Amino acid sequence: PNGGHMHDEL
Amino acid sequence: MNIFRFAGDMTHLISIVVLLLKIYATKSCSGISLKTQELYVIVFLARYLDLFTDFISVYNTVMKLVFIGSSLAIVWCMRMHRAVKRTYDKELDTFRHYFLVLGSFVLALLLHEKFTFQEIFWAFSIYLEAVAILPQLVMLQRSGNVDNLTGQYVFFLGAYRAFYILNWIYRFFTEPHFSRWIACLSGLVQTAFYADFFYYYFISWKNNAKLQLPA
Repeated sequence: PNGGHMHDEL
Repeated sequence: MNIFRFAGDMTHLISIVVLLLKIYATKSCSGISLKTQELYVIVFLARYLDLFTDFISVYNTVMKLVFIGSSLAIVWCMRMHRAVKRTYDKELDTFRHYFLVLGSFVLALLLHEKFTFQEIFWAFSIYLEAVAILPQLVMLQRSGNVDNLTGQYVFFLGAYRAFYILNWIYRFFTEPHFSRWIACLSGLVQTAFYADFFYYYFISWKNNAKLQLPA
């Protein structure tokens, strides 16, 4: 997902 | 997820419920800036492009859909609903919000975590959210008198930002690789915009008086 980078906040 | 993050999300949700409640119960959107609400629609649509590519949790997905849906519903009411749109104080809502959109996008092109379509739009949404409240604050300032629900709406939005800062401080000390300077710096700027409003909000609360902002 997204090159191992995720935005986990809203 | 820590307690501060959850409290932040909940106060954000409460602010939207308060706003929807005001519009539905009073059939009025007086004192509410359509420009700020339209900016929030852009913010959520740009940020949650990852709905289609990343799955984080059911909670995240549901909240994203709620934020997109509710912001669209508010703008729809203010533009389309026959009774509600008559109460919109258009002459007080004159902030040129296109500049905020343009400025945020240019900044996102310059400052981002990665040069990809999604990351540019994510950074854009972070910058735009930081300044999206400005048309609303300017409108409150102009009208001077702030009705209870509008005051509470802005109060809960500000509380949401404050909780997110506590959340970042908590994560900074508990997570080994926590660094997200784009979100944190923009978040600090955004919260600073509320400082003035909070000052007058607490004074009116302490004196048990109606919220009034100085001209």
